[in-house]
Amino acid sequence: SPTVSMAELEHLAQNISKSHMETCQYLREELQQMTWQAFLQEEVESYQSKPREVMWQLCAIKITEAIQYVVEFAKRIDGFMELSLRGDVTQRGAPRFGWGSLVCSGALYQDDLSSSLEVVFVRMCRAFDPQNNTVYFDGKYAGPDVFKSLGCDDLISSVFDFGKNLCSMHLSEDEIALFSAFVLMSADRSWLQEKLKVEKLQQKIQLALQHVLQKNHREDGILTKLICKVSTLRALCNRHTEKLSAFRSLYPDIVRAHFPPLYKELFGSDFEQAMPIE
Amino acid sequence: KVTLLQLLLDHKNNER
Repeated sequence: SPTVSMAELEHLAQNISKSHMETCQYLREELQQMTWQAFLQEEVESYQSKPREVMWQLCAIKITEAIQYVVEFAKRIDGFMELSLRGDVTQRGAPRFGWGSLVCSGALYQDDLSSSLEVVFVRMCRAFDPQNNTVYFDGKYAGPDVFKSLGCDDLISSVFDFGKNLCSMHLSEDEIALFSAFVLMSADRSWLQEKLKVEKLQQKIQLALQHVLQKNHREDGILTKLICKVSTLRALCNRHTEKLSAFRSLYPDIVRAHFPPLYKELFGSDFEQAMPIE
Repeated sequence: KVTLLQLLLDHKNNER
């Protein structure tokens, strides 16, 4: 867009990079220092021998923790809150239905963060050791075999493939930040009245990402490569949702009683929603 | 146990 000045792009890139660093859960140096701490064979076996539902619950908790940081990242991006969330929630929801029923109708605002898991997968490349094919999980570096008892080997191996692939692009922190923001803005907001505003912000973020890539002297074509990853990310997340519904059909009570509310709000539109706030 | 709405409306939640 010709209406965006270089100063504006620079400002947006700085805002997004700063937001990323403030909310990144772990510092890269911390993660890199720990790569030698892989799970021992007996620890791997202990994860493998956990009942399926216990491992699912553990992973749901870990994903939810990571997502809480992504939500905070989103909130700090200039323009994100103004788009719809706070304004829309209060204008559309609260007066009409009352606060309690607003919380029940999670669909009102969860669309905006439907791609938060995609951002978790993007951020995962910081915590990924491509040499050993391991990822930081529950205090140490874990290979795909740690997740065996989940019963979704295909999803796990796709997630590890994605991690390895993204690592091979050697993205810097500012590139990860801008790409995360771009992924977040690709969320499907089917209900949103101000769709054009979202598209405009996404275009700006894409330009800021391009600006950062040029500034970092990255090779041509890397932007296209990154944009292509968005569909891979979406496919991973869809697969996660499928696995979750299969799991839920076997263990409905475990999900209802023991899975974090935030996780249920984001990944099961047909789940019972969180309890209303008094 | 947090919900999405609480996270969104809270001033500050998760930062390093």
